[in-house]
Amino acid sequence: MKQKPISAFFGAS
Amino acid sequence: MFEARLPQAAVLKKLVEALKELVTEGNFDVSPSGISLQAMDSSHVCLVTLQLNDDGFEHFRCDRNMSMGIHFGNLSKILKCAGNEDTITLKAEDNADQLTLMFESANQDRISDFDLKLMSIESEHLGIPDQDYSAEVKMPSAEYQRIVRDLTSMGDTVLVSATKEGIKFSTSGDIGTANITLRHNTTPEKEDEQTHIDLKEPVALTFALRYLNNFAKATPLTPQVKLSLTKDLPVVVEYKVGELGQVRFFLAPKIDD
Repeated sequence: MKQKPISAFFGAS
Repeated sequence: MFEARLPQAAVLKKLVEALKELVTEGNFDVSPSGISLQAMDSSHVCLVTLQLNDDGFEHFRCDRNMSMGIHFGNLSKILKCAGNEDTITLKAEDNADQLTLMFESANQDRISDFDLKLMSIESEHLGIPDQDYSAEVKMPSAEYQRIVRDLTSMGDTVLVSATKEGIKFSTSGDIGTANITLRHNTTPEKEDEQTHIDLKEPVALTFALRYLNNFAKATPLTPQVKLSLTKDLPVVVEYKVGELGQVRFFLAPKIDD
């Protein structure tokens, strides 16, 4: 299984 | 200048203990509305956010917004020198390169101050949208800690599934498999001991147990923890810090290759 980086879910603000 | 006073050092001590292994450093962003932090772990799969509201402090003053780069291991070393019942005051001049921590004992017969050197930390600020989750589960924080610790002895990842039956934590490893289910339970008289499952739709996600265990280091902060789950999104593990604010841990789910 793989894990995306957290920034893939929340865009830069 | 910036000045914030808390009547009990224990709160800040517990907060820093909860963060310091997951994130080695981060920026305390101070503004007139309080102190906030966003920091990712070194592998960038989890995010910690902290919000401490100005009105939760005994005294709070911030004339100018500032970003104070903190090494949490070093902050922890200093906070170990504070008594749990000490009053703690954080102070910094505008554009300062150090943060002063002042500890006063309850009867004010011992006063100490420590200066922590601040760091310059480049950090990306992420926008976390408010959203409705498929499942929100409030449970005793000690129960959460026990579940993730027990499952770690069996496996590396946990499948968390929320259904109308309850919230189930499942893992498997070389020695076998384990399942722990908590049901909605409002029987205990003390609200802190209850489990509330608010389910909009069933959801199941897989996470690395190592991180969920690490989040449980926040257990001493508060008797309840809230887990928020939605398909294909990071889980949110939230610990409220009394009236002061909250710490939230976001962890990306494991997905099939």
